[in-house]
Amino acid sequence: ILELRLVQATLFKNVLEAISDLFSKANFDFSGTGLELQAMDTSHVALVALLLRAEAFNHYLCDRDLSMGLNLADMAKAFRCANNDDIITIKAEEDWSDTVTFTFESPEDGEISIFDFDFVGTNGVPLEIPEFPESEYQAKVRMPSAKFMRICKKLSSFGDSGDRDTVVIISVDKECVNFFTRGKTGTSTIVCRQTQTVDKPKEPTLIEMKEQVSLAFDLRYMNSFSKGSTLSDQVTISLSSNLPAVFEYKIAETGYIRYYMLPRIEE
Amino acid sequence: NKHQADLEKFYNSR
Repeated sequence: ILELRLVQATLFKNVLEAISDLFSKANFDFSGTGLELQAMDTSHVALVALLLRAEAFNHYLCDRDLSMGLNLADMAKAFRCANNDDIITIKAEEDWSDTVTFTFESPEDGEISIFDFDFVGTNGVPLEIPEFPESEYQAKVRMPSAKFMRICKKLSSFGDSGDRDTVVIISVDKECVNFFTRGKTGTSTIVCRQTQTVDKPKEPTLIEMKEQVSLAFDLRYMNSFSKGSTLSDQVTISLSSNLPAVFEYKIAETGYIRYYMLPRIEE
Repeated sequence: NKHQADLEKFYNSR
C-alpha cells in the first residue's frame, strides 16, 4: 500500500509547475526512501529527475516499491484547482487497479476533491543516470535561480522565438559566464560576473572553472529548465563538452530537481 | 548545422 500526505499542496504545485511545461508524462518511483520522478521529452533531448525524500512528506507509508507512469498534463490541471494550503493525500493499492488517487482537502471549508489517475506508459524512463565525478565537468556555475530565469526570458524574447532551433551559447571563464544568442537581425550577449561573496552573500554568482568552456544548447529547453526556480532560489549549472549539462535546483534539504541536456553537436 | 543529441541513446550507451 502507498499512502502519503502533504499538509500543503504548494510543494507539489511547484513541482508540476517546474515540469509539466516540457514533459507530458513521468515515471513516479515510490520506495522507502521517498519519491523519485523521471521524465524525458518526446524528442529525447531533455531529461528531468526529481527526488523528494520521505521526510518531505508529513506522512509517508510505502511498504512495497511502486512504480507508475502518470500523465503530467492531467495532474497539472488537477493541481491548478488546488489551493496552496490544501492537504494532499496520495494513495495506491498494489492491487491490479493501476490507478493512484489524489485527494485535496481544503482546511477552511472541508471541501474535498478526489482525482483518480490511470497509469500510462512512459517513453524510455526511468533511465539509469550515472553521477559523473566533478572532475569531468570543465565548469560549474551557481547563481540565483531568479537571475537565471530572467536571463532565459531576455534571450527568448530577443532570440527568434519563432525558430524552434534558436541556440544559446554558454561560455565560462574565470571571471564570468556569458549567455549569447542570435536573433533574426542581430545578436544578444548577457555577461554575468562572479560576485564577490563579501558584498552580496545571499545571492552570489559563483564560478568554478577547470578550463574555459563554450557550449551550445537549444534555448527552448533551457527556458523550460529555468522553471525549476519554483523549487529553489539557487541553480547550479555543470558544463562538460562530452556529458549532458546538469541544471540542478536543491529543494531545501529534502531533495533536488535536475534537468539534463547534451550540448549540441556538429552534424 | 548542429543537432541536439539524444539523451536516451547517450545513457543507454554508457
